[in-house]
Amino acid sequence: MNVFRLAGDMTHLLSILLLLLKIYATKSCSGVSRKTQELYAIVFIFRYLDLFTDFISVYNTFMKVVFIASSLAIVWCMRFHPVVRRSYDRELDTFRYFFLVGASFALALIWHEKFSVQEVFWAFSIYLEAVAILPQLVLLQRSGNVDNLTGQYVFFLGAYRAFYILNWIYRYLTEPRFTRWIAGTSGVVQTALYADFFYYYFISWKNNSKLKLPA
Amino acid sequence: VELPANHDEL
Repeated sequence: MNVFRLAGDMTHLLSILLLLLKIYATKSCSGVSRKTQELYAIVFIFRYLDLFTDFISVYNTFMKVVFIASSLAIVWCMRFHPVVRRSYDRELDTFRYFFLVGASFALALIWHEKFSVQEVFWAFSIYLEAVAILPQLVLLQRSGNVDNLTGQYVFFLGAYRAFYILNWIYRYLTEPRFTRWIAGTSGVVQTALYADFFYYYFISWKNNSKLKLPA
Repeated sequence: VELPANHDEL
């Protein structure tokens, strides 16, 4: 574990806590894409299939459980919580994410560490995570004003993978024969997708104005 | 035997 990876995991955890806070505090999920939340639930379930078979550390197992449980809890809230579900932007959150799931799985069948169920699903989860934010970014563009907590959620969610890229560079330089081509390539694509969001987020922070993504 | 692709990261 190095400082970049710890910062990445803590930033990821912070983003999830911010989203939980927003939904709990405002009893509303306006501006949040349920499709992105469902994609993240799929990402975590298929990435951590080894949750019960490979024990790496208490930290690793604990974080996996937190990620799976929180993503499922958020999806449950947005679908079934009597108050929260009413604020879901159903008519704006229309990204046809089936293609993202299909393309990620197809790519995982071609490019994986090993041709086994666990490894193909692991690669699938890596590719799917790279594009999982798309429905959320589209929703932000469509829904005019973005509330602060939702903006912060997306910001930290994008920042966590940038820390992971620093972690991979650090490990590549310090550990012999360390390679993470699948996660690394996918992580760069994932972080690049946030580029314009980061730009408008920085502008809104600099001008102390409301975050606004151009439609 | 081929080392399993170690996924020590989250």
